[in-house]
Amino acid sequence: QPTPMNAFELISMSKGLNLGNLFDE
Amino acid sequence: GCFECYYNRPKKKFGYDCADLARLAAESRFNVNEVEALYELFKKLSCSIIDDGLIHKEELQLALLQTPSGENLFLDRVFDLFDEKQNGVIEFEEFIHALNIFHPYAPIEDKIDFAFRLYDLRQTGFIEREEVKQMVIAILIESEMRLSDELVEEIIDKTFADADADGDGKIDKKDWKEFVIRHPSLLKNMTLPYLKDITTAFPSFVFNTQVED
Repeated sequence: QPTPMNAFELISMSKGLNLGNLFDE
Repeated sequence: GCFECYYNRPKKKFGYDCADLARLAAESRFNVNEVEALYELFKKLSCSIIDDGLIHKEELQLALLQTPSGENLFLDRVFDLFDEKQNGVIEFEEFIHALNIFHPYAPIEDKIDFAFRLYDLRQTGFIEREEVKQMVIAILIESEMRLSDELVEEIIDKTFADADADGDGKIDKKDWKEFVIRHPSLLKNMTLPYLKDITTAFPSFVFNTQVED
């Protein structure tokens, strides 16, 4: 069985937390 | 000096003059030209839905999630932290203050602190298990990922075993700091490489600049 991910690793994938998208055209 | 101030033209709409821009530069890691370039970005974002020179939640949501509607827990938290005055809109100053933390050269302490406040949903000074569960469920819904409740609990148990060094069932600032230093990838989204060359990303500031080299 694969080791489950760290919860915060999962959370940090949210698009709402990825401000790099502000710079997208 | 300051020739005809572009920012003063729609006077009350935006209302930032040279002194304001210089002050914002002094308060941040951005130089005046970079503040001006960020102003171009701000203008674009702040007129995407309601053209009033302020970023409303729907506008931030449109930029980040490509849709103005629907609930997103994380977007709400980001918006709340940007909105220093807690008046429901993001002003340019607030925008600069927040983006400053995302600068590649901003102190890691600031990034650690901002991420902690982001995840401390109820602002109790601790990241509690229930909050982590709420956030995990939110990201699973957002990414249309299905995990059994058992596996979710297992992930959270494992995370707390790692993060909650003092074993009191909640993650305090000290726990958090030690935890992210051991797992620096958790702060990856707290740095925006774009901010290092923002004047290249928004070259139109050159036409609007108030500050001559």
